[in-house]
Amino acid sequence: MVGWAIALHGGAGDIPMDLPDERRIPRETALRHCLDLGVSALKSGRHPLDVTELVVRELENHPDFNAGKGSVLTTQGTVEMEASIMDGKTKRCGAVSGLTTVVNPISVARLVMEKTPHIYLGFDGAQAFARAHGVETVESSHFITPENIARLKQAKEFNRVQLDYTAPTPNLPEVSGDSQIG
Amino acid sequence: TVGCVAVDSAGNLASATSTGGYVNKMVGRIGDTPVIGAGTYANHLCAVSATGKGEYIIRATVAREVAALMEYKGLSLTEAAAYAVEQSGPRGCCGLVAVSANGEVAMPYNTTGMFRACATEDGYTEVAIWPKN
Repeated sequence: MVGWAIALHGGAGDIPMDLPDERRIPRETALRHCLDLGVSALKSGRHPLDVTELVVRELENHPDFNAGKGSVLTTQGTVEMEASIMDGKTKRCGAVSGLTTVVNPISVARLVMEKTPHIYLGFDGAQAFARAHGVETVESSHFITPENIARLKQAKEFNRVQLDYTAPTPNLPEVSGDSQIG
Repeated sequence: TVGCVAVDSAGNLASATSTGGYVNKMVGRIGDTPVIGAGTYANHLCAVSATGKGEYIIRATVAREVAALMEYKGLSLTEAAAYAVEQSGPRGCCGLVAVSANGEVAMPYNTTGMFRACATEDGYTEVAIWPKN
């Protein structure tokens, strides 16, 4: 055994190399903050399940990343969040999709892993399970940021779904009646 | 998409991933993040969290691929993670972070950039967006 280690990400994509400082620096600062949080949790002997949940909750709460607050929008302008968590030793795991009001979806995924015989709950069932377990919920509007409203508008103009940070490009030829690109 | 993978000094591994999905996605669309083996996976060898174009990551079962390459081909975490990203689909579709039971870290991606950070017990830390060079 060599020792503890941790890695985290805030999404990948066509992140322009000339990203302005006012957009780059808050994200780098958040990454460093979340890394420090995870490292001190590992050093204090917390289990990696607790450490990864703690770090992802922090990232979900940061509006600059596409999860929790700051989640991107569906074609209807709504938020549908999803998450999963897995323990290596036991291979126990939990996953959720279609959450619309839960502040930290990753904690609901963990509850699915620990409180049900299942692995994956989605949409109404996942929402009801979250409510039944008293996790923090807010109005869906809490998750919608002006930046993501603008990005949805842009994506619609260019008639495409957009990867986390891919800058929109002009209209792509529609294939079989709707955009086929990710 | 956001994710975190961790291993403690006893070799316990875990992975967690969370996302809002794609801008302008269809209502009801499921991505790779909640699909165990695609966007998230952990076993006794490694823990993996992926990000990118979910449809490609699901088809390539990227997270499970890293563990399988280590288990059945004896690749190191770095080799297995690089191969899984390379094989996941066209340039621009995928990135991941992974740790192994012996404290190795890998953060490959085939996109322009990936918001990422890592730290190991021997004191190494990194916070980056684009390739280091």
